[in-house]
Amino acid sequence: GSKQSMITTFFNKI
Amino acid sequence: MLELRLVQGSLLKKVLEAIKDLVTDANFDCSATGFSLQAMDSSHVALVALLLRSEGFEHYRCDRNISMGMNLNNMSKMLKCAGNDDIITIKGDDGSDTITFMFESPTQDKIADFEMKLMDIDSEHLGIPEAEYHAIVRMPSAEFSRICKDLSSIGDTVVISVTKEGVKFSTRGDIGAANIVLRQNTTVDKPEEATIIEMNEPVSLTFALRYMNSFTKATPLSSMVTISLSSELPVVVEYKIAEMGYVRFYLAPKIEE
Repeated sequence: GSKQSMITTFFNKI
Repeated sequence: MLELRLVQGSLLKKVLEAIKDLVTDANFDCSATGFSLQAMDSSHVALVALLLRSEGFEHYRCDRNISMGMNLNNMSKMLKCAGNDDIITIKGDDGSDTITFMFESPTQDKIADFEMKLMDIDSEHLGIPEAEYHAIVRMPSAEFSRICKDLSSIGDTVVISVTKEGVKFSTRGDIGAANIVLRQNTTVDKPEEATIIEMNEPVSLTFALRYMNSFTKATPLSSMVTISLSSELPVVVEYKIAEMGYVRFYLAPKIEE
């Protein structure tokens, strides 16, 4: 199965 | 003091329809550059970035950078009261907890004011890094919308693969499977009917169709959509807004466990 990743994993908070 | 006059008011109406189902509340930022927004959906899987450049407004006054929290559903309710040909002016005063939308009919015989309450939103701003994409697909937005809709009747996820053969959209579900392949096609009468595939490296990524279908609500904004893909990075689905800016949707991929 595949797992939904989150956008915050790729883009950092500024 | 803030005063933004948009002659083609329908653009703002379309922008709200494009994003209001994905994002409930968002901060609109106003600066010398333009009127912009960045927001994530409630599950932090997708992100929307909007820019309407100041040059695209007939009149643009923004004395200082300001961030205004709005409920997009309420904003949409108000903008639905503007006619499609109306000129829309957004007005705000420093320190005020409301914003005013003024709608003027093209013949100036009807002028309406709608005042909306602002809200405090504690939102996170994300830095979106510049990326080299493995593949960029430019295609008619209506075709992309049709593909997402068709595939979602079969499965929940779409695999988007770009190879030298073209771009393939695949899904699989309880009733069966579907594959739609588009090849590059530039021999069309109108540029907005072309499919252009730029590939630096083959790429294949899996995404939730529910989000893709939500992004296609931006279809009325632009005849073309650009899909940028890189392995293990969110896809960017971009709708350009004629001479003004863009709505970009970023969607995190599904990753094999």
